[in-house]
Amino acid sequence: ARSTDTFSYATYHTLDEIYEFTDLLVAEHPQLVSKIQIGNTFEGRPIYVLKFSTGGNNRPAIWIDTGIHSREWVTQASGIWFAKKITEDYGQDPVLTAILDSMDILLEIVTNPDGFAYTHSTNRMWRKTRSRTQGSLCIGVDPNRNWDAGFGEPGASSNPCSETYRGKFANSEVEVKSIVDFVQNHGNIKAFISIHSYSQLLLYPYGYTSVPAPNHKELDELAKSAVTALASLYGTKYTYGSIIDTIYQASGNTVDWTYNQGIKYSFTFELRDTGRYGFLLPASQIIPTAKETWLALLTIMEYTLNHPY
Amino acid sequence: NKNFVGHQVLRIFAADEAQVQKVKELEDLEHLQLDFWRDPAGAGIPIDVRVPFLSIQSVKVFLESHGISYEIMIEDVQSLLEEEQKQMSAFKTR
Repeated sequence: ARSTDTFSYATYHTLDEIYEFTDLLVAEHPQLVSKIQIGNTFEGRPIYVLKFSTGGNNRPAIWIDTGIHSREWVTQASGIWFAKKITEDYGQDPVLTAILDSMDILLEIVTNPDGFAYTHSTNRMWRKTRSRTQGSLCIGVDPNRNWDAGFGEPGASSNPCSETYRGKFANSEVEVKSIVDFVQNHGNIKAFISIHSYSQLLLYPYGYTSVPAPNHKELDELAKSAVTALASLYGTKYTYGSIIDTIYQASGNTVDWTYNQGIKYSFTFELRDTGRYGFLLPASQIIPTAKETWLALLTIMEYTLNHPY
Repeated sequence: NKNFVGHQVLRIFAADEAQVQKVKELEDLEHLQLDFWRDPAGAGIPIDVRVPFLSIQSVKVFLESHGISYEIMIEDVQSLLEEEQKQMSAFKTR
């Protein structure tokens, strides 16, 4: 594409095309968007985060990531759409403008680059990282079981051949460690939203324990508002609740760690669909999925802006 | 690219905890090469699993012999992948 206006948001893209898109976006909006490299993957690919900022120094920030499970293609595709939407709506949409006038938005579109490249080159069904495990022929760690929150407890596998293999130790995956270091160095992230597919769920901590999160009532009410906003566009129904109550016990997961870091507004999305196509969601559903999800994201971001802590 | 001809995705409905445990037993049989898209969580929560062609017969027999109901969510994974690739290359051509 010669510009982000001619880029097609209604199709799936390769890693190179997504990285080219981010460079185009930064070039078109140098006052608003910058690209930060937070590390390199196991196979040496750069890991990028887009920072949307209208100024200030280390402002309170909202983190959004997509694609931590590489086969969940609608999430990276939605992340591209979100990036463009932010640049289009700043100065136009009063809610987003208010958010960006006081806060930064950090967006990591391809959170598992090695796995994503592998879904394009070799195995479309690949979910994990591509790291090697000593003593095993099986490859990869589930990056959503590798965080230091209940790590090693039930809700993840110790078998390197399992799709939910947690890794030898917490943060063993450089794709995870890079985010951990960035979040801890930044120190002022107020909301953390990690986007998966599928099942149409909006989840909040905890996944590793059935002990309710200290502010689970507030999270539940915010989740309800967010899924209501989402459904207002096409009527897409989401279920919401804590991870362990809504799906199953999942130890070492992202938002349990971010919540335990003090990031109160920590959520996991599971986008479309509920199980007709699953990970193979047709590209025709990318834009509708991104549009409805954006309404939920705006609800969470606006609430975060209006409830500083 | 890995080929998924004949792979099916089954949606399994475990009626109670005993049936959930039965499905979990399948998960441990590595030779079946099952890929759980939605893990066994609890009774009444759908379980989605991609089953390679060579394992389909034995998995279906197992489920039916234990009275565990299921439906076929995706008849042939490869045909959806080819559709996806066709769409992407059509876009590139345009």
